[in-house]
Amino acid sequence: YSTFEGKPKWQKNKLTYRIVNYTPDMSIPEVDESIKKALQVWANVTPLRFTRINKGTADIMISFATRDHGDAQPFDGPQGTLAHAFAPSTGIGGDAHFDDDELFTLGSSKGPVLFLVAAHEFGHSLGLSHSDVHGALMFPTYSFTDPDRFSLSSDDIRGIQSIYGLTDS
Amino acid sequence: GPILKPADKNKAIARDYLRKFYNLENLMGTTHFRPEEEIDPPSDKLKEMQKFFGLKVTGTLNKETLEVMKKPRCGVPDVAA
Repeated sequence: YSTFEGKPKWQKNKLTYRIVNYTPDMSIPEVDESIKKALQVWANVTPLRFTRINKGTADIMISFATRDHGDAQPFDGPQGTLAHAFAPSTGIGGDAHFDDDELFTLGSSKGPVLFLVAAHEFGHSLGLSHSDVHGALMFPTYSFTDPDRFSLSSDDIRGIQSIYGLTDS
Repeated sequence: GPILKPADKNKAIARDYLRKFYNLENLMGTTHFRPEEEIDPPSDKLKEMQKFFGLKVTGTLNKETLEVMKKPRCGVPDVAA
């Protein structure tokens, strides 16, 4: 695993998230559930807890966008880049953007599984950079895994716990 | 516009990839007398990428490296900018 330069982290364990808009690829409940489940991946192994808000600015603002979307890192259309997220800080820090030129799915190999992509991006939102361990969630390339059989690799767990410590339960 | 030969197109893909994810500087503003698509991707950056992905470290653009570059991926760079 690796962390960003300077090892940025949230200075609190209770974080908020907001789903700013939705992809037309999936139903609203499917997106809500995928995002919730993706954050839970990290909450399961750390003291971090996530609360959803529907108004105002959350620590992690989640949005779907195409091409140029106002952060100087435009998306590239179908395939290629699927999403990106920003390391912990105020403002855009922690935010996760998903390329809506992809066909996001609930759990199909026909397009990127939103849960898997989101769980990876939230790793960045919390302070993890890319891992060179094949099979780790934080490995930079996407590969399909059945979401019902997903488990966080030991490399990912060591990485996030090096930032936030062990779960308190 | 000019139609690129396949090999040139692959070089352009590689350069774009290394620019986005391996902090390869843009060549704009530097002196080159050939189109960018004809310039080989720098060996040191290719080696860095190949090492990260556990590929054979050759420093040259081969099929295996290009295949990894074409995979869908996260847009966050693999190396610190």
